Amino acid sequence: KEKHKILHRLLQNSTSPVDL
Amino acid sequence: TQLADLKTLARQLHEAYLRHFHLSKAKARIFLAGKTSTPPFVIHDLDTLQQAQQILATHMQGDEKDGLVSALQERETESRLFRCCQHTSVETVTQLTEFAKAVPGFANLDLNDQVTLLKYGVHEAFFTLLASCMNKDGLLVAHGKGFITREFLKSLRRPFSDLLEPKFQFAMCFNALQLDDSDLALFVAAIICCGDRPGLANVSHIEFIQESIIHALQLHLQANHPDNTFLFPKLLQKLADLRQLVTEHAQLVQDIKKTQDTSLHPLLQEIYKDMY
Repeated sequence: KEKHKILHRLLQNSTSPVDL
Repeated sequence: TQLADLKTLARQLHEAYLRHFHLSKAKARIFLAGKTSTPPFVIHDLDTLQQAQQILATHMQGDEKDGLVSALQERETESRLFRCCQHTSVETVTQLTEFAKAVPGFANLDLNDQVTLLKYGVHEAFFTLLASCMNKDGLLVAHGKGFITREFLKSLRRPFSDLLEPKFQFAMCFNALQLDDSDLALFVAAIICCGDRPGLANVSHIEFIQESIIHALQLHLQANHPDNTFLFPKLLQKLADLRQLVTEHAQLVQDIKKTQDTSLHPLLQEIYKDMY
């Protein structure tokens, strides 16, 4: 789960912006 | 009843696709044909790349996080453009995630399986969508406000020059199939809901979703392209081509990361890590 933190976050929150 | 269900699925996916992907193929083709009041700014060398900074920045006021603007503030051309590519990838991954959630059944899957499907599917889907923004001469960028020529991308120093050329080659073959957004919606959903990704826990559940999508795709193509009998098998072949394209892309990105002084966005790092 730790390996894919951002993907988990994107799946669980709706349209969470990902900062570059 | 089953036929009606599959038609409903095709409609739902088309609606979700239009909702989540800002630049549809229909819109992109209008930009590429120069049929808009403000045609895209053409970037074909270092000077026009510099000018794009000012022109596109004016268009993007209030959008400080836009990748093209921040990337253009970097010094080296190749690093700037690599960052632009990363920004577009990250933006597309977030759109694809929202689209995936709208695929009936996807959100009920085990969360780790959802992650796995995205990890392996997003780049195949991205290169499919990217084809809509490409013609033989170049690629639409910055939501259709800019157009980078293929020759300029090819003229960059290696290995950066190798980054997009294979995607152009794929796009030219893929665009020859003349799919529209309603076809692409089903095709992208079929890419994401794929039962043979490594490490999936509940394969049968995913295969069940995948079978409906593939069946809906087949029926939709028959209705939407009645004269093109072999379109469905040709598209299934494209799934294999995309897998090969992504394998090579992942390798190239790892090489760039190792040999060049450039950073990789954390989201892309987690996608590429232990991928193939």
